[in-house]
Amino acid sequence: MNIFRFAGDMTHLASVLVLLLKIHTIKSCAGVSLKTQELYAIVFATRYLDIFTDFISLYNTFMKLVFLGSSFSIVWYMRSHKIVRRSYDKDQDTFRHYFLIVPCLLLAMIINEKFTFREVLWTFSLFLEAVAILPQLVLLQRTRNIDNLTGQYIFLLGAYRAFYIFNWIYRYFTEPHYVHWIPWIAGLLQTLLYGDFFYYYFHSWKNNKKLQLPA
Amino acid sequence: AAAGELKDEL
Repeated sequence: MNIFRFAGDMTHLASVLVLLLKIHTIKSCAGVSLKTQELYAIVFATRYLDIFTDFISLYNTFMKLVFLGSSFSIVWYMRSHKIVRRSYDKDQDTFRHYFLIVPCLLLAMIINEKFTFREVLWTFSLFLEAVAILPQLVLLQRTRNIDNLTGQYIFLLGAYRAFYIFNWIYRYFTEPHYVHWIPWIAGLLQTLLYGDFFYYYFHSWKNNKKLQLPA
Repeated sequence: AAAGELKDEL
């Protein structure tokens, strides 16, 4: 464990807590893409298949349970909670996220470190996570301005993978033979997708005005 | 890299 990875995990944890807090306290999911939340639930379900077979550490197992629990409960809130579901804008959240799942699955069948069930699904989860934010960013552009909590959620979600990139650089230089191109490239692409959001988020914060992405 | 190595990252 290194400071970059710990910072990344804490930032990731903060992002899901901000979203859960928003949905649970104000009972609203306005501006939040259910498609992105469903993709993240799939990401965690396919990445943590080893949660009961490979014990790494209490921290690792605890965090996996938190991410699995939070992502599935957010999906449940947005789909089934009688009050929250009313604030879900399904007419705007129209990104065909199944067009993301199939290509990621096919790509994972081709590009992976070992062609086994678990390894292919693990690789699939990395590719899917890289693009999972797209429905949310599209929804953001459609609904124009967004509330602060949703903006903070997206910012933290993007920042966590940026911390992971520093973690991979650190591990590359400190651990011999630590080379994993697949998460590195997927993680870099994921962080780049947040590029313009970070740009507008920073400027709205600097000029202290409402966050608005260009149409 | 040892492909079978444990996935210690989240």
